[in-house]
Amino acid sequence: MNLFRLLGDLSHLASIFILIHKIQTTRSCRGISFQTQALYVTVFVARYIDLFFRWISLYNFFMKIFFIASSVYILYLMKYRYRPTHDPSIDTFKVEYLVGPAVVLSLIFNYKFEFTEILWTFSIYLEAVAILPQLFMLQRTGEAETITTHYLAALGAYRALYIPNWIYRYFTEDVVDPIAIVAGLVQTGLYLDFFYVYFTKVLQGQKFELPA
Amino acid sequence: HRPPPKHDEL
Repeated sequence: MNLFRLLGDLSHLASIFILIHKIQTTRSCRGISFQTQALYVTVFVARYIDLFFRWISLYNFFMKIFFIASSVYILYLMKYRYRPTHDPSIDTFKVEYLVGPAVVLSLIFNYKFEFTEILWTFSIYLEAVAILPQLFMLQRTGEAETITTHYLAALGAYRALYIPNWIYRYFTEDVVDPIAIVAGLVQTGLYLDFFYVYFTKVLQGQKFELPA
Repeated sequence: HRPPPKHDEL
């Protein structure tokens, strides 16, 4: 463990708390893509299936449980509790275009052709692009509640912070994980436009609005 | 040559 990874994980944790807080205080999941949230459940379940056969640490164990449980809870909130506040007509990204390529890529580019290893690889590729339905929705509506932008910023910071972690691990542990690194760079790259508006507008106290 | 990554990250 190093500081970058710890901060990345904490940022990830924070993003989830912000999202749950947003849904509960506004009693609405307006502006949140159900598809993106469903993809995160898929990502966590596929990757953390190793809870059954791989022990890393107590930290790692509880974080995995938390990510699976909280993502399922968010789906529940969106699907049942606050269902009327979700507008499927603006959440129309075709997730097949993300899941399909992630399946194919994980079958081709993996470390070992084994079921759980391919699931891990699939989860890494899918996570890289899982935010797209959410960003697509933001693009369509052209604006977002401030709290939603804080959620997205914390979520984007999480993978961005993993990048110095990988550089650090390369030098200190001689560990390199090309699949995670390439996917992580793509994932972070997808946030660049968002970060630009977040830093130049939201953090200056303005509303998140995309130019018409 | 390096061993394959051991998936100890989240």
